[in-house]
Amino acid sequence: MSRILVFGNEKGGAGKSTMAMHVTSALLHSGASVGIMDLDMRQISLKRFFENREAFAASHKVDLPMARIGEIAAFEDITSPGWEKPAFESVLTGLQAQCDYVVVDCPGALTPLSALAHAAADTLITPLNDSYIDFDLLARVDPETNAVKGPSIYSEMVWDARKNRALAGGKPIDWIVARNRLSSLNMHNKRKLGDALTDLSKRIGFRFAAGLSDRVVFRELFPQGLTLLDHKLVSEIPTKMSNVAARQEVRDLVLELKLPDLEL
Amino acid sequence: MSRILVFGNEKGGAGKSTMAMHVTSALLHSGASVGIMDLDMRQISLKRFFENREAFAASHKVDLPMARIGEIAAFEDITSPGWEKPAFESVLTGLQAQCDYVVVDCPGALTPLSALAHAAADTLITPLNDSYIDFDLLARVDPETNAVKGPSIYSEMVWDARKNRALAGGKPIDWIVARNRLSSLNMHNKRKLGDALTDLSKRIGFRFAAGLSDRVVFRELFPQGLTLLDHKLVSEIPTKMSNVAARQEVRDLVLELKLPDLEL
Ligand SMILES: Nc1ncnc2c1ncn2[C@@H]1O[C@H](COP(=O)(O)OP(=O)(O)OP(=O)(O)O)[C@@H](O)[C@H]1O
Ligand SMILES: Nc1ncnc2c1ncn2[C@@H]1O[C@H](COP(=O)(O)OP(=O)(O)OP(=O)(O)O)[C@@H](O)[C@H]1O
Ligand SMILES: [Mg+2]
Ligand SMILES: [Mg+2]
Repeated sequence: MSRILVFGNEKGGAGKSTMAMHVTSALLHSGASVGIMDLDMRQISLKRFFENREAFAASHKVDLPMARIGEIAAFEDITSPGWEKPAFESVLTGLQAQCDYVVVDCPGALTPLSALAHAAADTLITPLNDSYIDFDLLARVDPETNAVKGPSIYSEMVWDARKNRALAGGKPIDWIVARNRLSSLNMHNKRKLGDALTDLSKRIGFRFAAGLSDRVVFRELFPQGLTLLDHKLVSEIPTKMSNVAARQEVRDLVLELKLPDLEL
Repeated sequence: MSRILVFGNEKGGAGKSTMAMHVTSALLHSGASVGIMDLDMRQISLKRFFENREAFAASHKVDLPMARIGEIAAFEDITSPGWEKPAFESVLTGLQAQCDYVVVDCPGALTPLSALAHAAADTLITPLNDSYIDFDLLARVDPETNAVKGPSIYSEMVWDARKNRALAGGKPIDWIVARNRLSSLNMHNKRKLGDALTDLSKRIGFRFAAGLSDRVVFRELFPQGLTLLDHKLVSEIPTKMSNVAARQEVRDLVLELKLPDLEL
């Protein structure tokens, strides 16, 4: 049975597309088949990544593991309210029939497609920058005591999705918050945010993963549709020490997802 | 006549709210009166910043320069399509009557409020992460040659706004792309992006500013509603060397806006 991984965070630029690209890449390299659904109909970063990948593979005559791209736009009829639900379900069902995993990338906004994705998720991965601006969408925090004061708009949105899923008889969503763009500096801010995250995780039911550091290799290969995990197939990708550490971060993140039957 | 500064970029997390916070802070510290309009109705990071600032000023009994907060939500009637235009104009006119500057923070999405703001801008400031994922919303780039292939969704959106403004008889928008979250490393990626930016700026008519480095001081004071520019009024803000450099970056960014009559 195909497993649905949703990358969600209403906060813009938290790293949904970047993490989706790298987790998908890791799954493909493990030999699994992966379908992708890019729900950001204007930006389509994830879909663009795989288009770039096909162009690179063709022009460099190299065989790269590819994801199957779900085509939601084909169903788009914005004059017809409610077009999203049948379109979403139809594309998802099609991909589930053919792939071990379906990776869904959400926009940084509350949209009908994003809400459908959150209710359909087996695993929900929420990237989070090391910043109180990002944290503000998960929970309100007391600036003096660092105590969590209550849930905020994105936590509430996930709770709604969980409720809808339970009403529909689905198994509980495994919700993982993964820190992203971490720097090796800023220990004070990192620790404060870590404490608030630990507090919040107990209250609203998510677990958290170490996530990814801020590394240019996680973004400089986007125009070619490559990730550093393609280094054995593509000579253009440098093999420096920092890339070894970067690959380990991606690997650790995927292991943290605790996907059944995955052999990395 | 009040000048309207709009922080816009359809790309999420580029730094609109962070730059809006710091430019507003600089303007307030210069003695100017500033009104703010936060068009991100769910996230409201900029409005939240000033709410945190009021709470800090009250609890610490310190007199901090404050912006006037425009209340668009008061007009919000999402059952009534087209509610945005009269609401936007009403709030904007109110602030223009009382403030030297009106700072407008846009959401990371295409919305009616965001489109209205772009057409109303005297100065449009577009923050940009040093990343081809961000650049992809301005223009498509050839991965082999780094040549710009054509404008993308956000450039087209700005062009529409410029057209609407010209039709309405307004003066041309001064469009500035300001790089954000720059690191002192990654020279290769930085230079490639810089070349593509230079190429694009000539074609679609913007100028670019050095912008801000990635510094934790630009985000760690958010819960208290402070910026490092408040350091003379608030002892909690550390006075380290890196903060001197950070203040200079904010100052240089504001000077780059070339606002008439501004004495920093
Ligand atoms: N771990 C990382 N290391 C380096 N750069 C990163 C990392 N994660 C994200 N970025 C960069 O940060 C920016 C935001 O990331 P991304 O676009 O993946 O976020 P997003 O949540 O998908 O945004 P949106 O809400 O717009 O869809 C991009 O420029 C991306 O290249
Ligand atoms: N110059 C900077 N230095 C350090 N952190 C920064 C800087 N600029 C932005 N950030 C951080 O990056 C993240 C995104 O910034 P911000 O929220 O200001 O972007 P935005 O464009 O307003 O996003 P959205 O599209 O969600 O409105 C936040 O966590 C913020 O604290
Ligand atoms: Mg994205
Ligand atoms: Mg913002």
